[in-house]
Amino acid sequence: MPVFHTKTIESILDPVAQQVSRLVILHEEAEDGNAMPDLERPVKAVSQAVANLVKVGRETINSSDDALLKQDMPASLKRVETASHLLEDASVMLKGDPYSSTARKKLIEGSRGILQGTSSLLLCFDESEVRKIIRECKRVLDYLAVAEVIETMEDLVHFLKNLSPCLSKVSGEISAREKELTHQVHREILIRCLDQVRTLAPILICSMKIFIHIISSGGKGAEEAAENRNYLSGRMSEEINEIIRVLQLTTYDEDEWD
Amino acid sequence: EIILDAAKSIAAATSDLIKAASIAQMELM
Repeated sequence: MPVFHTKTIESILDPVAQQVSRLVILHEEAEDGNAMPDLERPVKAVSQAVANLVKVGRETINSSDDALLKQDMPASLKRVETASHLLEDASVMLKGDPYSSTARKKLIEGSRGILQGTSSLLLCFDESEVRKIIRECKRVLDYLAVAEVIETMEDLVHFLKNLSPCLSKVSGEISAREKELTHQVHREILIRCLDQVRTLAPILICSMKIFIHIISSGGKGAEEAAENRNYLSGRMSEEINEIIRVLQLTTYDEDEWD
Repeated sequence: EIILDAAKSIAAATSDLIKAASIAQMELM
């Protein structure tokens, strides 16, 4: 049984996936079974839904600035269209011969194709949404790299003005993404990393203040304060990089689900 | 959102088709 890595995709496709599996079993076990009913109307409904998806998909491709989505999505649309044609062929053949074995095979192949093509298309779309979150994560990484050159309170205020909204946005997006994932281990990693980032952020700011205070008052310990600050920004960067890595995973841990 | 809605429509239509195609075979079982 196929497994979908987000709850949204799972909720859309899992019921159909189960039905396709049952359809295959029914027709494999009953090769010489009953006459098939006229499927013209339900096949037409699928064709119309496919035509709408292709239209919406093309609009998405044209309006997107994501090169990978533009590259990957057309193949998924083609796959769904081809599957839809198989279903149309099956419907025409069954009108002529309700026992046609070729028509049954086309029906099964078409249903599978619709499922696989739609799954692939939703995956393309989902990956594009993930890339948007990753872009925000990389912005946070860029800001963290700047932490090491902040030497005045004025610069620190400016730094916080840039970092805070970005960090807050990333935090909300990752939190929402974590709730969307079906893979428990990936969810746990995201929760843990996000907790770390949220804990480390105020400590980093505090360490930056201490460093600025020491160098502005000419006191001792500037080197240690800088080391501490760099350690904290480094730790935060590691957590963000781990988040980026896990966000890109779509693999399914079978052992865990077993 | 629009893509998801379009995919939901395909899933619903495919589901109806499979149900229609399965009825005759189910009667045999």
